[in-house]
Amino acid sequence: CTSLVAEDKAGKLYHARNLDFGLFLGWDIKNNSWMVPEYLKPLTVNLDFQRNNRTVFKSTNFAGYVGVLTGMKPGTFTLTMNERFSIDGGYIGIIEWILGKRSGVWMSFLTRSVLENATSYTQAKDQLANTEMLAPAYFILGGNQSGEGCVITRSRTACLDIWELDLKRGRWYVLETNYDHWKVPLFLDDRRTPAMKCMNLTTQAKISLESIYDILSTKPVLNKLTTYTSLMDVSAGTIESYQRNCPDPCMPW
Amino acid sequence: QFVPPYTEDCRKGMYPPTGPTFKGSVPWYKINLDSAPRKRWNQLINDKKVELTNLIQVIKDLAIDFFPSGKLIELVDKGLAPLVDTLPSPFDEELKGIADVSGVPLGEIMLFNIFYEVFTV
Repeated sequence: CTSLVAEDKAGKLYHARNLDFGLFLGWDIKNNSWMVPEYLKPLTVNLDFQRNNRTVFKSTNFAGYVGVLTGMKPGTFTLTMNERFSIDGGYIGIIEWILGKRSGVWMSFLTRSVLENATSYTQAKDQLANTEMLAPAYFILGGNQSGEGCVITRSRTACLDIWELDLKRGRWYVLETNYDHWKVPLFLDDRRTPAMKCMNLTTQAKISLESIYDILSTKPVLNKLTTYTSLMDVSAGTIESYQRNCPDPCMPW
Repeated sequence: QFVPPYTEDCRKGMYPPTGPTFKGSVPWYKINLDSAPRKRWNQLINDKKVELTNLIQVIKDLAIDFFPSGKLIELVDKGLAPLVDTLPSPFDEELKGIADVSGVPLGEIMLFNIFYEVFTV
């Protein structure tokens, strides 16, 4: 996955992501692609969750999946989640859950609850940072005010880091793939460097939903695991998602 | 470059999405949170149950590749289904509703919904 939150020169915030999934879950030799992403793509839907006929939040989901990986509370905040690998991973949480220790929250149920119930960027950040979980994760959160954008690096039980936008120091975007931002990514899977190169080439002056879509269309940020790209504009309250393909030559991840 | 990692120059002019990297747009659905958790996903799942069943089948085929005896699938169907009742509301009822309409066994819907935690295995 690749998620980013960027602020343009006018203080407008954009949040976008590529949802990559299905690694090692079966390779389709005939079509030269992973199998699971090809079955996930037609399940991709945009959802408008309503209460009293009014939008509470919107999301991009796979039909049948009730949690949220990509979502927005219009005018308030945007949220995406990227996988984080750790030896202290979800399987430990599942074993604890089966053995009756149920203080942790399932990742996608946490994101769904935050989108449903949090009423501000700060409140969402607090809940995502401080709720015990069954599995580690990265939460990428954007707000609606200048400077409201961060990557929250979570272990199952603690918040390890919150990496924020910092315009005074020239950090006009935060970008997360699947590795702790203070560490070098796995050399076999460095999507961060090409993504940041394109962000820097685009510059803050020219960042927009269109230019972000270009960046998320650049290989290997776009790869064989990419099922959809989502573009979110929190102030406009819009979320648009597109199923993707990665024509050869293309990285398997 | 035509060798891994197949990097390329930063793309331009890809929006609006067209061409070989664009597979298709994504439809919109409303989910009414005022309706019962067990019913609120009915319309969506009714529309998508073929695709959902296909996805679950491809994962089951993979499981059979690794565990030809079928024991793993049996474990999912028998072992995961009761775990749905341990989920907080409204997720327990929502998953049951999805299993009802799609016809996919409840344990397999549970697996799909906790796949993030399972995948770390």
